[in-house]
Amino acid sequence: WSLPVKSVFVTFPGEVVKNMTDTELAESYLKKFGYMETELRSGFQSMVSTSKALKKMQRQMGLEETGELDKPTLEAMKHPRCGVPDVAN
Amino acid sequence: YKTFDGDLKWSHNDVTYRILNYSPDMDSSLIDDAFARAFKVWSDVTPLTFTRLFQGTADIMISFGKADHGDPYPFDGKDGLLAHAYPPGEGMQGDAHFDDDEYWTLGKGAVVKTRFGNAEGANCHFPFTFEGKSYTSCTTEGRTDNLPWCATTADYNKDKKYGFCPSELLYTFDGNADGAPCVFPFTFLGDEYDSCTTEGRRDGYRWCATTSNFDKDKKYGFCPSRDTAVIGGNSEGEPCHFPFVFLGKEYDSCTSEGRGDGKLWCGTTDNYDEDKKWGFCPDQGYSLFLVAAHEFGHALGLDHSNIRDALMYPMYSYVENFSLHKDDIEGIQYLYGSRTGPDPTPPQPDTPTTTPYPDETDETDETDATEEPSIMTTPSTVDPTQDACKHIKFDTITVIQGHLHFFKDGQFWKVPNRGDGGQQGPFSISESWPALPTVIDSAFEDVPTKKLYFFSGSRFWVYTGNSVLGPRSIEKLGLPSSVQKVEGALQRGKSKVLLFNGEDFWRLDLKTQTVDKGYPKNTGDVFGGVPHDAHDVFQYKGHIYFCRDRFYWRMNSRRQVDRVGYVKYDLLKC
Repeated sequence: WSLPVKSVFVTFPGEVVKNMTDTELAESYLKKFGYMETELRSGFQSMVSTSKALKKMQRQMGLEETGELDKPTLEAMKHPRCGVPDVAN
Repeated sequence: YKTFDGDLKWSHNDVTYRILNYSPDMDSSLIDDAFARAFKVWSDVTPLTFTRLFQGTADIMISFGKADHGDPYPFDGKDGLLAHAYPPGEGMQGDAHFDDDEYWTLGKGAVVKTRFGNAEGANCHFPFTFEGKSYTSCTTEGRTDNLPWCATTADYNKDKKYGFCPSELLYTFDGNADGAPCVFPFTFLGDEYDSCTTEGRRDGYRWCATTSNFDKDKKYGFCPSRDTAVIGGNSEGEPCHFPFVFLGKEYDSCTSEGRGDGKLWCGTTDNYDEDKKWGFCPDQGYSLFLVAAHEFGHALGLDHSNIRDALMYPMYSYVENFSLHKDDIEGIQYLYGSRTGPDPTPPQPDTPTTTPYPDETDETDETDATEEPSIMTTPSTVDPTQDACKHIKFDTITVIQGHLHFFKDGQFWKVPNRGDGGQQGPFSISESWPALPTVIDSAFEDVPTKKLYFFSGSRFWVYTGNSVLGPRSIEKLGLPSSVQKVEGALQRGKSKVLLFNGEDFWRLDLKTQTVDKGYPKNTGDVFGGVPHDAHDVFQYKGHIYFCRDRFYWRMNSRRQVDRVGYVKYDLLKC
């Protein structure tokens, strides 16, 4: 078996840059849709709140409430959706 | 379901909406229709009604925009956020915004409404064959004027049904040029342009001048996207260029190479490495109807639901035969209650009404139906399941005994002019007026004598109750033999009627039964602002209505067009 050709990823001009790590994507998603407060938090505290926020999001989306950034959760975060927050604020 | 804090809702049931601009992805009539159907999802289960405004401030202001589009919540390019809306209230509250970096369709790929041609605005049929070759998009093959066209059936060579595809060479939308096509080259800020451009704008929309010099004339319009145009990227609206070179390799079709998200893209010049011009390839797109129905749910006071199959679930998924989920219905009825008033019931036979004996001036015709006094009874319904709302265009619309009548292919529907009952029918034309053919081009009632005039092709009939005079040739009325048919009739005063054909009209004197001297006159000269090729003209409740396709132009007694709307929703009460 030949080694899979390593895909070269390029940044396309004019694209709304979205090359984020999964963690960055999750953090942005949870804040944008009202699951997590947007003000900054200390390291430890933010871990707790992220897990809590993830569980809230997983419940809203009908996913298994693991509090982890697992594959189904990440897929759901990439799925096209409405821009209105899920947690009224 | 969830409502917004404080159960935000409209304090009135007659909600208004206004469409502020259009997306280049679909014909404006398809966008109008998608929004109207999206509102109907909610009006079907509540007492709410939705009226479209064409100027001023409506409760729900609808607009398309990209990225930062004027509120604190910018969109994010293709995919991701599709749209958002605000809960009911003043100002921006209640408004709905749609991300125009998305590819708006009806959820199953390009929806290409044709214009002109001979298919009466039917959508393209993909794939279609032409000269033995199969096409999955519009083509300029077979033409020398570079206008993209398509067949509206699977086989052009067999059916010869075709229409022209969206192209800036054919028309523009919005702007201030009433849809006039682009003029190339045109001058803008001293530079010459040979194609649509986003220059001079921050919102990324492609536009063009509709005269050769924008700096002088300031006439412009927005360019419709061709069905093969790329989405987003930095070449919005341009078609893919095949082959194109990327990282030194040649590509003859869209590719996801170079991307981590698997999305298909293409170069819009022959060499991406040099020009860096690219865009996403058209895909199934997002159903504007489904997304709008969701956003209008927000605009009425519903927040997101956590029921995966509910319309108010936050994530988009395409549904073929959409119907509102119980959860959505419970939510909206919690706010506004259920739909009041009885459901439409099939029409019951009316009590018969008598009509006068035939007028002594009319010689009875051998096809005279009966000798005894005529009893006009409401005809029995032919097939109540046949829905008039499915028709885009009617053979003719007219007013008989004060009620609107819609004729189509041997049947007709009535809309009572009182109350808000919907249309009744269909009824069979041949059961009411046995002598008539199935296609009626126009009709009118001479109110003083209660005579009904029907026109079909170059013949006409005059009914008085059940007795009929005709068919006779329209030349008997003094119309020239060049007039193939009468498309509209407009009563004017006691015994005058205007008969319309193409861009002209004649005035018929009912007493002398001939057209007056000094005619024809040009419709556009006398009735400014209405389509010159209206296929229906009638008088109703003090206004004159000119119909073309699915729209009507309403003109008041001062001959001003004071409203343009949908025949289907405003007159047929769908």
